[in-house]
Amino acid sequence: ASLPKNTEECSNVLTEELIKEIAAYD
Amino acid sequence: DVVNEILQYVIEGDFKGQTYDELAKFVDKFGPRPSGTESLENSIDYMIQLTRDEDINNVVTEEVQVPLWERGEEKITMHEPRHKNIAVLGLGRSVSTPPEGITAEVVVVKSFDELESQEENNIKGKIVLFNAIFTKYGETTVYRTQGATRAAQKGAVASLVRSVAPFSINSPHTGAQNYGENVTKIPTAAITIEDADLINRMYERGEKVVLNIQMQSTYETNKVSRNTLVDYKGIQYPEKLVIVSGHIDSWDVGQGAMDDGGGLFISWAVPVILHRLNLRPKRTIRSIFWTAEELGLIGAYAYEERHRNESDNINFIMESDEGTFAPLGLEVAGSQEARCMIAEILKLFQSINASTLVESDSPGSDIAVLVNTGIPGASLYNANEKYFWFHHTEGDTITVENEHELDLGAAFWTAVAYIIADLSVDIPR
Repeated sequence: ASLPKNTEECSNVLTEELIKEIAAYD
Repeated sequence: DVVNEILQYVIEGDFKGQTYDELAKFVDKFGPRPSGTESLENSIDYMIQLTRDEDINNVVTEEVQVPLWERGEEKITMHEPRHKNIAVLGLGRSVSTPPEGITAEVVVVKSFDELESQEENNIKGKIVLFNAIFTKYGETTVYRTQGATRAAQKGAVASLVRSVAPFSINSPHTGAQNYGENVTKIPTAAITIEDADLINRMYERGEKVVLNIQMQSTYETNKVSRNTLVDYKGIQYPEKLVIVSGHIDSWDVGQGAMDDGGGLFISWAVPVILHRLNLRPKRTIRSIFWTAEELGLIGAYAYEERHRNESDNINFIMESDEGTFAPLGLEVAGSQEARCMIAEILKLFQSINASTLVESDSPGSDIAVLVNTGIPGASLYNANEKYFWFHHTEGDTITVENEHELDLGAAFWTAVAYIIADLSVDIPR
């Protein structure tokens, strides 16, 4: 089954550093 | 500002409309490209040259043994309760009927359970019509892939399946089927939703329905085709791969523009766009044009076997084989951390409304072979509500495709692949 992901559950999974690195591509 | 640079270049800049134009040239030139045919091999050569014309020369092919199932004359005529011609498309690997055809009474069932509940005497010597209503492709397609085997086990002389589609304008939909071991191989074909409903109504009224089925085909198993691999080398970790892919073969009807010409061309566009923009990620981006998908993911299985000892180097694998309509996001398989990384990347595509992450254990078709070994991957999640209207029919032509939506898809596909290939960390297993 395919379900839309609840991205709130990701808040503690990724480091702040990685989130900033990804955001830098925008 | 890489995402914006790619989006601008493809949607409004010099690449605008090029994915559609190249796809149109390709499908108009070759038409359908079934496994084992010269048309498919010529189309592979064309894609290699098209890539080299872009000054991308890291292109190799890998040979794969594939089958060739060739459709001959096909005709179904209703004899009772009245005369009517029934539109038909035989299913892949179906055997032929005798030249005069098979004339027999029809038994209609809606499910395998209903078939099993029938007395064998009620099936023996008859044609079984599986009139299963479309729910989801994965649920309904079993009647196409396994119907002949299940009907033969009960003594049927032929089987028909209601086309696996939610909508029809009297269009039969072909597709693959496999005969089980130790069963009599009986001819099998798809008929239209309209004719399946007609026969079903007559049957439920207690009328005797008699059909004559004439089908001719040939089947060879020793042809050679090729997977095509285009590598856009990474500058820091060239051995690590982010794969984008679509399949180049198609059924023998329509042009295979939607299935899977669109997926093929947005994957071809990834290294082309990056090369033109002089964007070079840390890891290698490999575009794969799978061969012989339609008869059972044959190219993908061959690739997995050949590259099994290098599979640790695949960081992420992507495939588009469910339409290239407006991109909405990705359907992703992987660990929680992998999915969260992809979700974070998708946030960068809010401007084109392509930020949705859908979770799936087994996205895609060809890439499922690799995803099932634990490699994280994703298929293109797109506005494909009408995909199965055209799937495996004469209607699968370039007319189904939309120039702007292909631009959005090519831009999205390229930017996502670039970011994953360029991040400082791998997508975790």
